[in-house]
Amino acid sequence: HDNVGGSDTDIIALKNYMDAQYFGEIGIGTPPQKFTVIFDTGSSNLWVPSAKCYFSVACLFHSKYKSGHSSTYKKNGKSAAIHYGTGAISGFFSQDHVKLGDLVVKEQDFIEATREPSITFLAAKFDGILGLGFQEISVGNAVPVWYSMVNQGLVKEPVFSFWFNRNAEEEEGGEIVFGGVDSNHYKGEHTYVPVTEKGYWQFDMGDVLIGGATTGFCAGGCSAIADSGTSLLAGPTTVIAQINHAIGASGVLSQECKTVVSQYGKTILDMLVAEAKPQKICSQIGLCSFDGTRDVSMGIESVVDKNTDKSSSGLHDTVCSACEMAVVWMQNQLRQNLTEDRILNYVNELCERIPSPMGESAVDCSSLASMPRVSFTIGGKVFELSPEQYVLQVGEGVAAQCISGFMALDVPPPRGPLWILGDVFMGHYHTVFDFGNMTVGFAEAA
Amino acid sequence: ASNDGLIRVGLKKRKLDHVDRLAGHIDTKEGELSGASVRNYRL
Repeated sequence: HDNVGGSDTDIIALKNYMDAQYFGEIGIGTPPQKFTVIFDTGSSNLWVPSAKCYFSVACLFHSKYKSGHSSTYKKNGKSAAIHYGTGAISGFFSQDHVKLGDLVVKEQDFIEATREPSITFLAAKFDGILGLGFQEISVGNAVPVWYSMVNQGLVKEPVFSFWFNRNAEEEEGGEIVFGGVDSNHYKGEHTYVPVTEKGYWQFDMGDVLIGGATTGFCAGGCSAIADSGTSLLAGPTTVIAQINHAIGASGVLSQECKTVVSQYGKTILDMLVAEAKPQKICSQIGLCSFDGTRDVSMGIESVVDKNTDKSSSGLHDTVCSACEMAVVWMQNQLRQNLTEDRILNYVNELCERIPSPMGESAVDCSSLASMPRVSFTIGGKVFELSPEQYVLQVGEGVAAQCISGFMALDVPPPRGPLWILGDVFMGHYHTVFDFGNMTVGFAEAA
Repeated sequence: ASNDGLIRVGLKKRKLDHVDRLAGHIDTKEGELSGASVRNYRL
């Protein structure tokens, strides 16, 4: 009962719910049991943790559906599993009423998750996922919630729309509107493009421009998916490399590794030459803590210490890892009797080759003003993003780190080359999903 | 629901932070942790 088709599975696997930032509340059952879910246009099932989830730690930390407490529950029992790129869930289908806003969708099939082995769901701020994609990619061919809303005549028009509030100063996260669009949340007119591949909200996209100049690769056409369940913007490496070059992006770990080498490289070398214990070096210079046998990251204890700045603790984790790697590399080089300069140069080069976790790239927070605008051509119109819109700031003050909103994703033809337009794009462009006309529309968000 | 017949569901948002991102990084398929992750993150 996996997602249909091999190629579709590839795309689902790219989803990154860990960084999903927007979620809303729904009720399941009578009386309604509340759940916080991600409204995800890139998948099509509804699932929430089940009260019968006993062996997954993630279930302990989230709301669980108790069928015995609902007068409208109907048993189904068919097993189901969904594999995402950052985790998997399994369980069984059930049927009950689902409350969205003031609206009640009757007899909705959904998955009661009895296993959530992934850390993604353990650490997640949301309980489950409500898919707003097409039934074609629905696990178990379950009828998606949105289809039920249309079939039961609960919405005026077969249209839903997203508005994400990217204003960091404001509490309000945004709004999903079922049945139409809220004119308060966009400016001007929407540009509509036809859905080209039913399953995902996929459409044809044209050239991608950096500072107004073509990147060439998509000039002949690419595909794109509007995906509210993904945080960043993902696209072909050929284009992302050009963007990274233009904005000075490098892998997150690469950057921190280079910082460690430039600031502590000589000290680490000196300590190795002085025959200090390699396992203790990073804690001795303050980049890790020591657990009695070896250096360890300082992040975990900081998480439970509410008085500690969470942002800085995360930074220490990667710095500690970078330091540990540098120690091992330098130790190896010292055995070959190389000069100090050659060792530091070599280690610096190794830093550049560290694969970036989750494909994220870091940029210099102080260089935003000099970064170019990046534009996407959709329906013959250019949709621009400024550096402030495509760069995400993580943490505050001295611990602040800036993450590029772009990551590489290579999907071969015929489905690719493909772009995933996640929250970074949808945050700036109010997005309409028109189920009746099979179109997707974008207008500047207000 | 409102007068205009639209059904609105408010969304909450959260701020990305280093700890959340790193929790994502140590995640692997089927929830199994690689040796490197266990080593790096003391799990």
